[in-house]
Amino acid sequence: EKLFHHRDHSDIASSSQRWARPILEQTAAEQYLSKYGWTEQINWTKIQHQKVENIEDDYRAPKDLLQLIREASSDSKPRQPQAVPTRSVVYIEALKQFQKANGIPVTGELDTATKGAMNKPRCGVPDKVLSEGTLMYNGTSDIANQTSDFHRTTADNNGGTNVTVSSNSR
Amino acid sequence: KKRFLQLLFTPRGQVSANPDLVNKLPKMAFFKPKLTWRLMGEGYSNQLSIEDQKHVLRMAFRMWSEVIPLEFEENIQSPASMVDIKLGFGTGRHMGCTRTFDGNGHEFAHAWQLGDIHFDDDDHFTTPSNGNGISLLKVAVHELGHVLGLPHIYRHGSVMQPSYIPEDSMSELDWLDRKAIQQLYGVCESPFDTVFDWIHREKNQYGEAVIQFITYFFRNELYWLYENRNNRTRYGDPISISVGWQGIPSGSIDAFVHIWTWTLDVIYFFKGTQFWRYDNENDQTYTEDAEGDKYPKLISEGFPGVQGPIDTAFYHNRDQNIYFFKGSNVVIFNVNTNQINGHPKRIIDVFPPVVQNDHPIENLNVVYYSYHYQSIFFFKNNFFWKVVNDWDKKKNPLLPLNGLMPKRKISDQWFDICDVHYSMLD
Repeated sequence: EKLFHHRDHSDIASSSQRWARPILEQTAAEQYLSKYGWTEQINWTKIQHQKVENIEDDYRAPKDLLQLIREASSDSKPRQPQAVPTRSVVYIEALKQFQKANGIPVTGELDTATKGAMNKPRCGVPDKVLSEGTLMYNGTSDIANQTSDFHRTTADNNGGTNVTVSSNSR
Repeated sequence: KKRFLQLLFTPRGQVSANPDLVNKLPKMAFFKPKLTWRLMGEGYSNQLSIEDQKHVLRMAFRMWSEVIPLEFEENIQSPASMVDIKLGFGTGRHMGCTRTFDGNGHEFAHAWQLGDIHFDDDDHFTTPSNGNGISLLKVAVHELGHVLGLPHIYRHGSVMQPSYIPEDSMSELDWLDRKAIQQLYGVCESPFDTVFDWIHREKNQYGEAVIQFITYFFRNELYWLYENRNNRTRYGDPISISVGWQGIPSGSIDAFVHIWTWTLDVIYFFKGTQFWRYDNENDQTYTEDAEGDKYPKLISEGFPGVQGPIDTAFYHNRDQNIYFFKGSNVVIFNVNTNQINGHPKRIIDVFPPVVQNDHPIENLNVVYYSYHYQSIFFFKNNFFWKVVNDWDKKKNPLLPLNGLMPKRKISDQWFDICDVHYSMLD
């Protein structure tokens, strides 16, 4: 059977009723950066082997997407007399690293471009992962700096040409 | 038997993958040549048919298999604990996973290194034929990259970018992605049966006759079209020989010869004691050609003085001879006189080594003239020797005529010619 846990089968109900919470304010951005290893590398292997009961369930009950956006937008509006949350150095540094890796202006601010990058569909694996005590890359690959040393020659002297033009579809 | 299997299981040192990386991070990669996978029954997507899901996942596995010496086979029978990679779709809290999905948007999947893959069924996955939504193929290729040991890579064009890029929903593994995974698993190395450039004439848009060549590699029952300009095989290869070449034996071809003179344009395939003539126009072998010759035919009948089976052969348009190689000898057959020139000669005498003791000696796999490199190559096992050509002689007049340059690895010049599991062939 399709596995479910809720009496009313709501956990396998229509997908249109469940939406991820958009990242529009600092708190959400901090959580994002923490979740994907930008503030501190994630031990992904350890998470894999943790018991399910020990994991905080942050899955949200079905909500309308517009309702979620309204809630997030209202959170971002300055509330009187509450103070604006302070930004830690760690958060700002992580934000800058994220901006640099994503090719957007490094402002250290949760600006529109940064929100756009954070709200893109993405893989759930953290970007900075600690594996077996060794950091696996830091968001950029050293391999990207390698240059290929393969040999290219032309084959026109015989009057023949290689007919295999590059194709992007298999 | 594939030599790389011995290399992979060697505890230290002689591994075809990057030894520094493998020794420092021994658990980064699978150390088996074949992995099993299964789409879990309780993890089927609600959005696509089971057949579509499996078809896309199979393609994703195949794409990695095409660039590393690793095969993947779907396993639907063994206990789940014996399956290497389990895949499934879920929402929210799913399949006993410690990481909860977040609904439509944001995270669409996650994977565990050397482990399983979960897709968020709240996200709208589509098959390659349907452009709307998130390409399941692209996501699966990405997540498989994690399972195999790759992290996120912030490089334009990489399949391991963390965010989903819809513009190139059918992205292939580019050069750098291939090198990244090959640092963990090494490159594909296995002897070939035959390699040749297929010459044919076509008319261009102006009606002018144009001569074109296509490079093919044959091994066992499979063949690849090799794109010299792109330093890789055609996307989607290998293909079964029986699918692409009608009428020739379905595997283990010994040689290909294309005799091309002012008066002759004939293509032959050799296997065992027989040979077949190929009809280029109709893309299949002749059973009987215009001259009344029936095929297959005994090599000794078609080429008096030559006894099959042979190791390999090639046609040299410079002297209009076919060179038949067998054991440590070569027999030279003239296509104009239709008879052999003298007695069998030692390969090492006709094609001497440039560097002492660096010579294949005998039992060649392939002798191949490349129009791309304008050179003749001798293949044996995983190595090749280039025959000295005019350009080499101009650079260094001391080189012996028809000498064999020092050996090099085939995989250093022709890249990523990898087998895939037979279950992934059409």
